[in-house]
Amino acid sequence: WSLPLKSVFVTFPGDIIKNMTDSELAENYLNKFGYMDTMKRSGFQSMVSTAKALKAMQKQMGLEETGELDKPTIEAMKRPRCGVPDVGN
Amino acid sequence: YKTFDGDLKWDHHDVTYRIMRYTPDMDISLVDDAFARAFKVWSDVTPLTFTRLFDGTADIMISFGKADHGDPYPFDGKNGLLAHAYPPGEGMQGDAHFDDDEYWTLGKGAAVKTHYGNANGAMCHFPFTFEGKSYTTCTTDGRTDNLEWCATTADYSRDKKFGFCPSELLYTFGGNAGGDKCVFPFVFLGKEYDSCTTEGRSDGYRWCATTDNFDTDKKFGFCPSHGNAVTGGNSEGESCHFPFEFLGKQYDSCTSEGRGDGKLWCSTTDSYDNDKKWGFCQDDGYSLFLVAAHEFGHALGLDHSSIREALMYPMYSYVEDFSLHPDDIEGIQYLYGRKTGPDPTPPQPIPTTTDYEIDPTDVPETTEAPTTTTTTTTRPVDPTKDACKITKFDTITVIGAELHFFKDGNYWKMSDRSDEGPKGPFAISEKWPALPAVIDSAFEDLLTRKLYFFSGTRFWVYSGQSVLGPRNIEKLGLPNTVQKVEGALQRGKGKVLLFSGESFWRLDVKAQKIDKGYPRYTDAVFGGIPNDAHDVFQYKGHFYFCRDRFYWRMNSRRQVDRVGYVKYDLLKC
Repeated sequence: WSLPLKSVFVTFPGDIIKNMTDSELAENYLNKFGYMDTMKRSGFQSMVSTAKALKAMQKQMGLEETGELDKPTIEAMKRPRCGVPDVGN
Repeated sequence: YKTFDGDLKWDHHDVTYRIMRYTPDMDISLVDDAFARAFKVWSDVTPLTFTRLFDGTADIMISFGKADHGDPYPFDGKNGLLAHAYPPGEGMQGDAHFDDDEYWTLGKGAAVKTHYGNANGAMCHFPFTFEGKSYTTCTTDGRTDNLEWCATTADYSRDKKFGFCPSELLYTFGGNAGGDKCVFPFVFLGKEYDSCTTEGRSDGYRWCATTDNFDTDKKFGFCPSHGNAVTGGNSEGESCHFPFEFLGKQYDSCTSEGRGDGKLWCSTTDSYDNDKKWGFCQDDGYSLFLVAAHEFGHALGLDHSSIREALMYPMYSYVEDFSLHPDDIEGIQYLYGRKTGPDPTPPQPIPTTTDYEIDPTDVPETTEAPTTTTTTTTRPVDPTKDACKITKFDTITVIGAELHFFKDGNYWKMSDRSDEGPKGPFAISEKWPALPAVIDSAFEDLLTRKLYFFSGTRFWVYSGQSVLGPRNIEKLGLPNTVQKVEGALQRGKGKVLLFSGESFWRLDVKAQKIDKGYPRYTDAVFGGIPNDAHDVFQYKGHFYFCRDRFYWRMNSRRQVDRVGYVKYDLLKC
């Protein structure tokens, strides 16, 4: 039996890109490109707002509008892109 | 397409630009050329002209920068954000910034222009072979002076054509030393430096003194990236060191170990564990031309499009033969109108002379030393004006028994009775003034001799000089998911097949309606032709399906009986 390799992640000095969870990445992306109202919301309201923002982002990117943080959406968020916001610039 | 709120646009058509700062990744001439071509994308379809300024304030100020670069929107290191630009206006508005933590190329790997040598400044040819070994980057092999070189053809041993790769030992850019090479060691704030450094700067750019003492002479320049330099990390511009040690293990090539994002990196010293010096390995890089064309779209007033194939779609993807999408054209023409009148006469070729003086010791071993070479650069023929130089037409169709080839506001005609080659270009706007520059498809109704033109989701019908339209193609019964009609085939009198994507519909021309039972899959009916053909037409009893420079010819029994070149067989070039 071969043992699975255990990857060790290190913090590289000078690396601007930090390891982020998918939801951190999504929150960051939706805020940065204008899909989320950046006003502080809480609890249930926040979830509704995120789903709406995700749908708007999925519509803009030509993805299926699920309103959920699915794999195609995460992959789209990781792709290189222009820094100009998509909404409300 | 979308425009910015309030339809922000320039109030003049003679827009100026100025390049404030260059990237170390590409030769200055390549950067200049990429920007000029990116502006031409927009000036080709609008009345806008772009003039480059070398000092003062221009409408569009262009610069490269990293992370915090002087505006409220910092870049984010390698990948992620590539560039941004501001809509038209005063001050920072209209400016375009490019993230210099990216690796800027022409989109297909290192774009390395050579210096000196005997290849007149030609681009490196990767891979090239030298004494039986294949090289994908510049090398110091065959030399004792540590200067990196490359061959400018595939086989150095056969052609003996070479040049030197960018190096601070040959020249610098920017700064105040007029491009002089670095002098090592040099003194800066009392300390001696043996290589380029980012010390003393907050912008992360590598620099050197061009005399032996910066403290007294204050002469400096920025160091160009080497042909195999790393990007990002904390060793920008330095080369990978193989093998290197990482977490006690030896690596002979770039690795993604230690990273969660899968990006390849390397150490620039023999031990990452000891020195912690690293950078990302070179990849294909991002096409400066494509990204600049997108950003200049913003600088002219276009916001992001939601059409994936449009230039103004927010995500980057590389395309080899770029042409502006109808959505982008519609957007920019909404703001500035269509291009009118003929192009100005191109200036005569300007001979430029560059002397490449080299020392015999500057030649890789095993070759003879050329002495002095003079190059004459001539302005190439504008490929948009020469049908034989166009690899992909917007559409090809038969009008009045003559083949018509359409591309970017022009068309050429080929008579089947002549072997003389194409006639033209003729301006579409002169013959059919209502039409846009890009025609996706066209056909002549055999019953009425009316001409149908399609562009994006709109179509026009010409009867002599009178025109109907534009109308939306949904009026014909095509679904709203169809973004453009890419080809048309006559099927008897009064019926025409319209192709889009992988499907086709049958149009009853008299009723102006799509017949029931459509769409049908193209490959189910026309087997053996590419399912992404962008020009479909009928000519001399055959169906033609074109993809890029090739055509697939199908006979009336729907058998592909020939595959050939548009250029040679149809245009007789």
